[in-house]
Amino acid sequence: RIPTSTLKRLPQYLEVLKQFTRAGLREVSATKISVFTDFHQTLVRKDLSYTSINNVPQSGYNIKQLAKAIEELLNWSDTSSSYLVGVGHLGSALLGYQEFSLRGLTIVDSFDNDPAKIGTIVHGVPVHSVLEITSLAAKKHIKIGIITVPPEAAQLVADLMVHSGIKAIWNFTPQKLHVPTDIIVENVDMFASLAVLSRRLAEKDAQ
Amino acid sequence: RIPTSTLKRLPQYLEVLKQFTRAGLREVSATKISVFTDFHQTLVRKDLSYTSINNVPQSGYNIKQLAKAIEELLNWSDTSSSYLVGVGHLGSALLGYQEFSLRGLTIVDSFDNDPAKIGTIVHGVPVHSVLEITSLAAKKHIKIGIITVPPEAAQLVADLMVHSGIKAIWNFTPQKLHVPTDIIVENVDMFASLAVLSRRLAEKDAQ
Ligand SMILES: NC(=O)c1ccc[n+]([C@@H]2O[C@H](COP(=O)([O-])OP(=O)(O)OC[C@H]3O[C@@H](n4cnc5c(N)ncnc54)[C@H](O)[C@@H]3O)[C@@H](O)[C@H]2O)c1
Ligand SMILES: NC(=O)c1ccc[n+]([C@@H]2O[C@H](COP(=O)([O-])OP(=O)(O)OC[C@H]3O[C@@H](n4cnc5c(N)ncnc54)[C@H](O)[C@@H]3O)[C@@H](O)[C@H]2O)c1
Repeated sequence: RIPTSTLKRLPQYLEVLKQFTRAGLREVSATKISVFTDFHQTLVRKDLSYTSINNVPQSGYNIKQLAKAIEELLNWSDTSSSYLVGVGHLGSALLGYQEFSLRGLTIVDSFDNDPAKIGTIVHGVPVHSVLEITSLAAKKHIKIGIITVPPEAAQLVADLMVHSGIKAIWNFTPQKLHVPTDIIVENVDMFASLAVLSRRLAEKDAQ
Repeated sequence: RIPTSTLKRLPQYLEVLKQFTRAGLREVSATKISVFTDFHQTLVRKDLSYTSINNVPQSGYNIKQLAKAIEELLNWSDTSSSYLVGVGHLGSALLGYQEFSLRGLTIVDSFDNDPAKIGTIVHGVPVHSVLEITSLAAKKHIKIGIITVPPEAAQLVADLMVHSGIKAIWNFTPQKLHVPTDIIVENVDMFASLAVLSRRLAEKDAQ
């Protein structure tokens, strides 16, 4: 099992590898990757050891092979269809974001409980009634659900997703979700991020 | 200096303390907090030891005092004004989000380079030309800048912010920012989060 800290750094390696490709390079050393990502060299070598690509002495990693190996490791070379529930401010911003589909995630349907939104199309994605999620998800074998409803509705929506056969939930609400142990939950917690920003600023001011 | 991992858990303690207050409790034990947050008891005690509130044997922590101490520790009891640059899909969602102002962060002005947006008001916040940021920020002593522009524009916007006297940047773009060492940068990296979700789902499918 690949450590979470390694997984979180891999997209940054992909980003610099793309920049090197655009600059016409074919190979790159761990040192050079380290300089561009600010991660220590030994960390870079350790992270990249999870791919099957060797770091050849004198020349380094083959850039094309390494990028492909990282994408496969993240399963970003396959496209998974996902459902998004909660087509409000944040939900519609996510629906409009093209970058996810380049990273293996396509939002194919969305759901809401607001009659004014049901039946509309937001950024090319149809909005259905949340009551339809179970029947639609099971039919299309959807594995990933994205939650952008108000926190007090999040647990109910998670239950509906699990009941529909969804196996992984990307939770953008601050609500902690309780799901069976075999269901994957990944949280985007902006309050945690704000806590770090505010405290570090206060520490600096105090100096 | 409080560890980043502790800072990221403190908002969840605040959340459960609010729930306990609504339920009419006056004191709470580390064990009870542990059950509601799923963090191990020893971790809870360690995290809360950074506040000056004692865990009294038999009765536990005073809920009101503990919540106030955590808010002060995060500097969420003070309100900092901030500037947001990039009033697109994500930027406007953040402008519409009331929860930040309850956590010490108020967005007072926003900026963009799109003539169609300059001069408008989005969720009550005026949109100015990005060229005005330096003169406005210095006048109002703004310390926090939020970046929601496309990645290729992010570094330039960061430079403008630093030049305007902004001391902490909340970066929502996938672009790594290079700033002087005394400037705080906190990243919200949705690709890192997606990497964890996709890989864990692929691992589960492989079982
Ligand atoms: N807007 C942001 O910038 C931001 C930032 C961080 C976190 N969040 C979190 O994201 C979530 C959404 O925030 P928002 O600002 O987009 O809110 P919003 O009110 O704009 O959108 C919520 C949407 O969910 C729908 N909804 C409500 N209950 C539902 C239910 N039971 N089933 C289906 N749909 C339902 C509403 O009709 C609405 O369209 C919240 O949990 C919020 O805390 C938002
Ligand atoms: N939309 C999402 O859900 C989402 C998710 C994750 C990350 N992001 C990141 O957030 C950022 C914004 O994404 P978005 O979807 O809102 O894009 P968007 O195109 O909707 O918005 C970008 C805004 O920035 C403005 N802008 C462009 N260059 C500028 C400059 N030099 N100075 C000032 N303003 C400028 C544009 O006029 C536009 O209003 C991007 O970096 C994106 O990668 C977005």
